[in-house]
Amino acid sequence: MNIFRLAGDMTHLASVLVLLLKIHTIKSCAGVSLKTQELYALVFATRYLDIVTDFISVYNTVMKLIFLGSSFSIVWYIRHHRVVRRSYDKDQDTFRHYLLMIPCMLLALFVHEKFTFKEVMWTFSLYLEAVAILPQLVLLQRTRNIDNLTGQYVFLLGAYRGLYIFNWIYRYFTEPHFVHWITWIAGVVQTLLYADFFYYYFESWKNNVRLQLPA
Amino acid sequence: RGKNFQHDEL
Repeated sequence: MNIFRLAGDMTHLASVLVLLLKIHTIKSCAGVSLKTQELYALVFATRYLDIVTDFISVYNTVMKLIFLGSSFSIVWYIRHHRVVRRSYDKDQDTFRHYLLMIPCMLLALFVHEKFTFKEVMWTFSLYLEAVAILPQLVLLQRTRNIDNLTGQYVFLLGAYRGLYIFNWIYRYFTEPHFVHWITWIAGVVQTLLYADFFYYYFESWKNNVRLQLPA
Repeated sequence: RGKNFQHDEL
């Protein structure tokens, strides 16, 4: 464990807590893409298959349970909570996220480190996470006024993988044989997809104006 | 380590 990865995990944890806070306290999921939440639930479900077979550390297991629990409960809230689901804008959240899963699965079947079920699913989760934010970014462009919590959620979610890039650089130089091209490339692509959001997010913060993404 | 690489990151 290094400071970059710990900062990344804490940023990731903060993003899911911000979203849970928003949905649980103000009972609203306005501006939140259910599609992105479903993709993230699938990302964690396919990435943490080893939660029962490989024990790494208490921290690792606890964080996996938190990410699994929070992502599935957010999906449940938006789909089934009698008050929250009324604020879900399904006419705007129209990204065909199923079309994201298929190429990710195909790519995982061809480009992976080991051809085993767990490894292919793990690789699928990496590719899927790289594009999972797309429905949310599309929804933000359609949502005229983005509330602060949703903006903070997306910012933290993008920042966590950016911090992981520093973690991979650090581990590359400190641990022999730590080479994971697939993880690195997927992580860089994922972070780059947030580039324009980060730009407009900082602009709105600097000029102290409401965050708005150009359509 | 001898064991095949475990994915020790989240």
